[in-house]
Amino acid sequence: SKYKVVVPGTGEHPLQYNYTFWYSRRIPSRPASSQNYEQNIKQFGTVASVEQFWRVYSHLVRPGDLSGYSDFHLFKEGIKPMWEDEANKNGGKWIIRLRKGLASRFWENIILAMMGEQFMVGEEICGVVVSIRFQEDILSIWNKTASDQVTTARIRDTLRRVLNLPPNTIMEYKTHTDSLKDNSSF
Amino acid sequence: GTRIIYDRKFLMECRNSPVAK
Repeated sequence: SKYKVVVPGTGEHPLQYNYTFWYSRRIPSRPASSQNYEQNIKQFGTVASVEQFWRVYSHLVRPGDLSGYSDFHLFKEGIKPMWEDEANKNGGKWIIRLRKGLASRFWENIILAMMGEQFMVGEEICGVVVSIRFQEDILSIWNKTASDQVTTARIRDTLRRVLNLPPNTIMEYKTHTDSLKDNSSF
Repeated sequence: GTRIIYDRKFLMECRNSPVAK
């Protein structure tokens, strides 16, 4: 397959990592499986600089304006937003459930924090997801090593700071192994 | 190694500048 190397343009501000945007939409009546998940998820852009990021982002629908079962993902280039990916298989994610109306703002803040390297956990971050559902929306951030409690605690603390979460927000950590076992994430 | 760190304020300013500085 053709592989196009994405690099920052002249005079642009490079990012520490390249990131790829993905979009998926699921028909809720169908059972979730990794096979149809992979069929339904599409990547639509990789960015290497701050300026490239804004060019893609400014053309996107705000996640809070999406309907039904839709997810936006922003992952480091080369990491598929799937539990089975080499970078994710020993990992996990912090899950934040949001009442309707908050997803767009929190999604923007979490991706800016990730791209700006605000988490200070080395190579640990894999990507972030915003999941639009009927009753609530869900934000999650994936990291490589679920067993690394220092890292997961640091990610949680950074999230609280950069998102300025409402005090009653519940944050839950789930390993991808557990997600695979119960075959349900959200 | 050195990491490229940007705060939210800087990233938002880049959004509003039509030409990269």
